[in-house]
Amino acid sequence: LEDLTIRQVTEDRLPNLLGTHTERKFRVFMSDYGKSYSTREEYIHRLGIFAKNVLKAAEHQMMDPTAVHGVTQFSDLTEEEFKRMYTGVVDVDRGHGGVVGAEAPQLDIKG
Amino acid sequence: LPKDFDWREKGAVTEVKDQGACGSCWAFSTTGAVEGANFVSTGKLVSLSEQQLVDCDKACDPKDKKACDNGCGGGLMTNAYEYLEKAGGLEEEKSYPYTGKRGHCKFDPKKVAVKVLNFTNIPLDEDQITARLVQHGPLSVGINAVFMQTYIGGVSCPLICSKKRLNHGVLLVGYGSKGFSILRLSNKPYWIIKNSWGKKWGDNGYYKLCRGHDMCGINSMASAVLTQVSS
Repeated sequence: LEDLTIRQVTEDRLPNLLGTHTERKFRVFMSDYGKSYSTREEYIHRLGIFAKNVLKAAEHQMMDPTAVHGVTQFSDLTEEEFKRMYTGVVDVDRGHGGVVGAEAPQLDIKG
Repeated sequence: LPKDFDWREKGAVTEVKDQGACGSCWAFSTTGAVEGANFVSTGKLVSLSEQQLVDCDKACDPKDKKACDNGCGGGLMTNAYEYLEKAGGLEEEKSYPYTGKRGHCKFDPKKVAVKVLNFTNIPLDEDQITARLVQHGPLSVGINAVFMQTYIGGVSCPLICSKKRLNHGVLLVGYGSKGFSILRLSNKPYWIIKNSWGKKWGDNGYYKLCRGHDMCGINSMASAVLTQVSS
């Protein structure tokens, strides 16, 4: 019987980014934020994430035209890594709003 | 209520801090509110310890036992207030400096700089939040940080930003009336929000978010705290 292993016949979805303009942007990002990666695999992996985040910044710019969106110190992180490492408010059943403690009485703000 | 207001101009806000790769935003939001309340009551600005909260605070939300303060794993500002009320207060930054990872609790009650007497949740109403901000000092707020990963400056006013998925704790320090928003064809008022990702992020460490739409859930988790100087 022919060897039944499944062979990949399509290219990786992500085009090879080495030598592209995106890689040059990535290099600038690395020097701006003092980033370094321990292996070549990690470098290529982070370059791929960076390319996606450049697209995400462009989407955010369209969705949020009065702000300025672009490359930040988080541009080599997936959204999941970013949330896990840099946010930190636990999900809580908010119900009607505040969760612990009393709610402040309404202040009169007329006039 | 004044058209524009900024607690930074009154000296009630410490330098922008950096939580590092640690999900401790809730601790920075908590210390910011306590630092501001302490300033309002004493006129002195003292930088307070997030590390004490990261190492020692394990308080849980009484209504949701899964929602507990867990160092770099996340927490809630209102849980932290509960912890501070019971623990006896908060040390200064310099006596319990930040390391960016959870360690053994080294809290020393004799070094308490500020006590937390009480705290309160602010109603989900933009005007009430504005009034409490002016009256109480900087407020702890929760926000959906989805647009903050790529934010560089300007007034953020996303067309769509879920009000439900609050995942980040920040500090409301003021508001302005003249942030231009093209899509809404007018000068939109905006909040001035202190973040804890260092000065290089955003607008010198700050985030400007348009007011009037409960944008990204900014009204959903506002709280204020009452402090007393430790004798």
